[in-house]
Amino acid sequence: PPAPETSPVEFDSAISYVNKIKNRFLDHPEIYRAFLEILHTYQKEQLEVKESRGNRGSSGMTEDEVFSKVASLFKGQEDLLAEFGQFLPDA
Amino acid sequence: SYDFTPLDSSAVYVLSSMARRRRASQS
Repeated sequence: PPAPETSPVEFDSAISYVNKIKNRFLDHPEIYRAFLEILHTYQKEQLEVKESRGNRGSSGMTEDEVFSKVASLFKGQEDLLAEFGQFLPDA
Repeated sequence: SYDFTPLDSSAVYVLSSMARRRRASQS
């Protein structure tokens, strides 16, 4: 479930976006899968950083890195990438 | 209705958290 601070609008846009990608890559499930993995890895690293409070000198995957990974995954799908950028804090 | 796997839901969660931080940083 979403964090309480997440508004329903943000949650709904995220659901629609994930569905859009899923449908766009119906013939290439490995691309959709890779997209999920990128987000999953990002989230996992963020949690690890939080737990270690940066003691290991790592800041985890940055949002810039997430964006470039997704950009190389969504080559030729500029609309998806532009929409993805709208979720990123520094886009 | 959506047929989401746990990994799908996790992606939705990550994206909405990013959007929330974006909103927070803009206000």
